[in-house]
Amino acid sequence: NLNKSTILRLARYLRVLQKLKSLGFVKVFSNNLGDAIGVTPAVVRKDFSIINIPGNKRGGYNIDTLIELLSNVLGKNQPHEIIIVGCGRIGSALMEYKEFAKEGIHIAAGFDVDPSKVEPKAGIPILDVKEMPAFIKEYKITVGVIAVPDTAAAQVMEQMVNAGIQGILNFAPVELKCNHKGCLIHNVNLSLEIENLFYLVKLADRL
Amino acid sequence: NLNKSTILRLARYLRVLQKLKSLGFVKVFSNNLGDAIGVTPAVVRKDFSIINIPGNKRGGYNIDTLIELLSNVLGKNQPHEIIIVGCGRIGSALMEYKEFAKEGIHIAAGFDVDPSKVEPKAGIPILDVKEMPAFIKEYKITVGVIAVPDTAAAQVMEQMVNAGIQGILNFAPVELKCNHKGCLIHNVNLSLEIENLFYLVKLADRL
Ligand SMILES: NC(=O)c1ccc[n+]([C@@H]2O[C@H](COP(=O)([O-])OP(=O)(O)OC[C@H]3O[C@@H](n4cnc5c(N)ncnc54)[C@H](O)[C@@H]3O)[C@@H](O)[C@H]2O)c1
Ligand SMILES: NC(=O)c1ccc[n+]([C@@H]2O[C@H](COP(=O)([O-])OP(=O)(O)OC[C@H]3O[C@@H](n4cnc5c(N)ncnc54)[C@H](O)[C@@H]3O)[C@@H](O)[C@H]2O)c1
Repeated sequence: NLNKSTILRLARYLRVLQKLKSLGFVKVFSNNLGDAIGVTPAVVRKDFSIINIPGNKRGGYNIDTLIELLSNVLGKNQPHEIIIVGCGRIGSALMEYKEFAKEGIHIAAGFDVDPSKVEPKAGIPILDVKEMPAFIKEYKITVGVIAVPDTAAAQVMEQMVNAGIQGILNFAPVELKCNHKGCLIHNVNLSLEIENLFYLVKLADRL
Repeated sequence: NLNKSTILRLARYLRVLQKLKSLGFVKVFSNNLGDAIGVTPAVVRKDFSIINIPGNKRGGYNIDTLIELLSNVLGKNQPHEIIIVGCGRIGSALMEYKEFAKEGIHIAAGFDVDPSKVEPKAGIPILDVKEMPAFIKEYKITVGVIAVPDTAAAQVMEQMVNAGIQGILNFAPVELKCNHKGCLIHNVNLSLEIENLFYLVKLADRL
């Protein structure tokens, strides 16, 4: 009964609740949450019943309780370890990005094929990509980022998935598809985001 | 009758059609397009009627004709000029990204506050950010990318929008909202994408 769209809604409720908490709210009703993410209160209550959060139509839900229950269901209470493969411009921007830590995302290591980028003693170690499969297995890394040139991407994905990676954020401009069962790839496509901005700007001009 | 979700569907049809064309297809039916983007054939036909593409249930649509009509409606036949503000790791990765040109996205210039990054004679010129408002007005730039640190983002957005920018792709970890009418901001949030991968990997483990 838990499926992909439910999980992604639960993640959105959690982010809304964290924002409400930071604004000083203590309670919330299902219609507030519903409005915030664009679903009906009935959907919110159904989602909460799936994860055994007791219904509370009159008094509303306690925000801290919801945050704790949702964080547990979503596995947010342990650090999420990732690796970055390809430590060029995009890869190093991600390694420097301070916001990941706030979300519980921790970069265990970076990997590169260029010896001038390898730095095992750095705060976040950058290792030779030859060491990647052993590292993934030893530290049981399940999610990684591909930030290598397009020519290297498919082979790097293969190595990652064979070593046990189950979720990949891919920046290289090749549409990677996982032929393994149990492997998710999200292809980042900034061209698409920029093109959509042009279409929506043009639409706004028309109206 | 043209609205945001219709425009984004039209953009998705266009990408599917370009892919089909590259695979050698000549004709397509509304149910093929519907399946490809997850809507019913009736929605496809309604979308096409909004932009005056004549219905053709029996013979299917000619792909080249559809591509041409959709490209016109979406304004894809002129190059889409953008500026990049902040030419550090992320900004320079975008300036080097070869795929933008394939989508008709052309970077007119980059801007930075750091004199060591300014390079007016480069292939894609990098100029002092002081010159940005005049540049935007002179070249009528409507879309830009914010790739500066979080402390600079709000002020940079202000300068861009006052000079005429209508669509912004924002990488800085501050949620920018546009108070001008007619200004769209898309906040890129890679933490969110990575967290969603963890949730979906965890879900896949459960099933
Ligand atoms: N998706 C988007 O919208 C978007 C935007 C910009 C860049 N990109 C893409 O992101 C990728 C990275 O861009 P960049 O500007 O950081 O490139 P870059 O050249 O600066 O970095 C690539 C790094 O990968 C390393 N590398 C190459 N082969 C490797 C391998 N087999 N294993 C490990 N490391 C390897 C290189 O040594 C280099 O450090 C490119 O594929 C680029 O096209 C995507
Ligand atoms: N959204 C995400 O998921 C994500 C991921 C990584 C980085 N980031 C963010 O993207 C931004 C850029 O990251 P980066 O690693 O490229 O940083 P960077 O420090 O390498 O680059 C920032 C650049 O902006 C320039 N700059 C500063 N103030 C400016 C101003 N007022 N006008 C013009 N230029 C100015 C700097 O001189 C520098 O060249 C940061 O805000 C970072 O937090 C976001």
